[in-house]
Amino acid sequence: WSSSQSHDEL
Amino acid sequence: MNIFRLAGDMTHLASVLVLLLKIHTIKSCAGVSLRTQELYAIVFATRYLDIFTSFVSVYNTFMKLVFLGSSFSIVWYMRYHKAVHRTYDREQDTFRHWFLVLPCLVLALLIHEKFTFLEVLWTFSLYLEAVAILPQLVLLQRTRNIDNLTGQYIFLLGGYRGLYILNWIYRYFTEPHFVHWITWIAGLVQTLLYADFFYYYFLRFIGGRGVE
Repeated sequence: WSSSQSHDEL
Repeated sequence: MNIFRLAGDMTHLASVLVLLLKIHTIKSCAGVSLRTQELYAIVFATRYLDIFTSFVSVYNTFMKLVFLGSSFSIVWYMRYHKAVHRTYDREQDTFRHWFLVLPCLVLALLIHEKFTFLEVLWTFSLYLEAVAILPQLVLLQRTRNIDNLTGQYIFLLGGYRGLYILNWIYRYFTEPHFVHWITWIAGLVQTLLYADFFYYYFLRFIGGRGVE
């Protein structure tokens, strides 16, 4: 899994 | 931000504005499922918990507040506003939507990107949003004919996630390491659930009559 950055989508 | 995501957010915003318009101006929620609205309030409450901890942009924070505020006020209107509540079709809106919450929570505890409180709840909100429209679609089947505003609302709500899929495709090809299978699969399932609604909705456009 990619390291999920803070979610930038709504 | 890309045009697909902006179009998706604007379509989503339009859907809540259409519903608020219908409920606030004509004081009617006929054909609208309160259960779907309750699920959406939970979706936003669990997805936007990071509104206080991680700042992305003014736009992002503003839109989160709009979606939180609109979803909870729609639930309040439909539950407690006496004129609106009177138009709520309680007998027909009977989908056991709480049965959707637990499996989504269990699935989020099993399949997630990071096992943290915020991330599990965020993943839960994705799974719940994918199925949140089911009570509304069942109500639609039962009430057969619906007014244009409700039809537009469902169309816009289904369309926004479809535009997000285009956004994910665009980001996959333009951003290295942009891979989010969970979001993609949940978004695809969500959009596919609208397939037959879209079919009848476009028939209406061709036929030029109400959504049968």
